[in-house]
Amino acid sequence: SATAQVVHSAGRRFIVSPVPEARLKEQ
Amino acid sequence: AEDTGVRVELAEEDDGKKDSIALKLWVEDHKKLKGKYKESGAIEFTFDLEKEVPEVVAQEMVESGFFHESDAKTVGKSIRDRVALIKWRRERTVSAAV
Repeated sequence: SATAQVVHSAGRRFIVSPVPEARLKEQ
Repeated sequence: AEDTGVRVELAEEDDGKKDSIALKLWVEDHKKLKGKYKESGAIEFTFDLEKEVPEVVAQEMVESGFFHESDAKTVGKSIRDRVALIKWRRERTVSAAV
């Protein structure tokens, strides 16, 4: 699955991926 | 925990031993937020239960372009609620073991 990474200036890494499939159905 | 429209969940099993835990956060109800986040994905990050403050992580997410400043409080509260639940479960597990 497509993921992207964003590193904040303070050093924290955020990994972005699609919302978990099960939760999309709930919406 | 109050439904803020932002969902925060564990991104890994919590063995209760490590201070840092991986969490995953995503927008579940766009209507509850001020900004527009139609195609936003799930954001995974590591949080130190002992040292870090949820509102600081929320601010970092705003600065990283994930959320509008006007939603920082909501994001911070959502992280705080989940962190409180994790800590509560850990304390309960410890006290049950004693």
